[in-house]
Amino acid sequence: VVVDPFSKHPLQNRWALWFFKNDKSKTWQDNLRLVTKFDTVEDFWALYSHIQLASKLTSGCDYSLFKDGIEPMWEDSWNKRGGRWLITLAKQQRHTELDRFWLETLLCLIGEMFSDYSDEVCGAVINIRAKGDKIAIWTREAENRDGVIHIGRIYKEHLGLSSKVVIGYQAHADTATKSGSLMKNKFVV
Amino acid sequence: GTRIIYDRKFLMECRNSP
Repeated sequence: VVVDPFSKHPLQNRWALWFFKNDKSKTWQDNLRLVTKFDTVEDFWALYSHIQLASKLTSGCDYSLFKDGIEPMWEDSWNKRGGRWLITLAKQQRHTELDRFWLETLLCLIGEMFSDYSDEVCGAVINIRAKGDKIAIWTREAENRDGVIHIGRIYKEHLGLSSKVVIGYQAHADTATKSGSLMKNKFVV
Repeated sequence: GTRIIYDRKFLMECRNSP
């Protein structure tokens, strides 16, 4: 086998990185910008090393990585029946675990580490917030129990979370209509 | 069709290759 040192390793999907910056003088959609798209492992690393680490972003900013053609919002037809595995971090974890968790999340996505259930994945979002940062993997169908649970288990394993830590999956339809304290997990792992 | 899957180790190695 001859390995061409100049060839890049193709990804199963083309991915789009989005950046959101909270500017109250603009609409939500105007604050959301497509940064770039990539479809090789090498181009992913070139992008990752070029952009600011999530922990260095100011509060109110988000990064989103979604499959090409899916916009990082509930309203997108690929997302509207779906939901998210949500990781909420304590304030001090921004300095200890946030960047590592986000990188592991990105690697799970681009490496298609959920095997055949990877088709269920739409993307991932990181929210940088003063009250506590959040990372989530979004999937397309909240009723697809087997797929959602499999993704949750593999995700938790890759983050290196202990079996004592419980993470929850919430349907976007519920998140959109209920306030934080009423938020109900559809599944937990 | 076949799915292109990469494990964490491989992806991290690609980061460090020239």
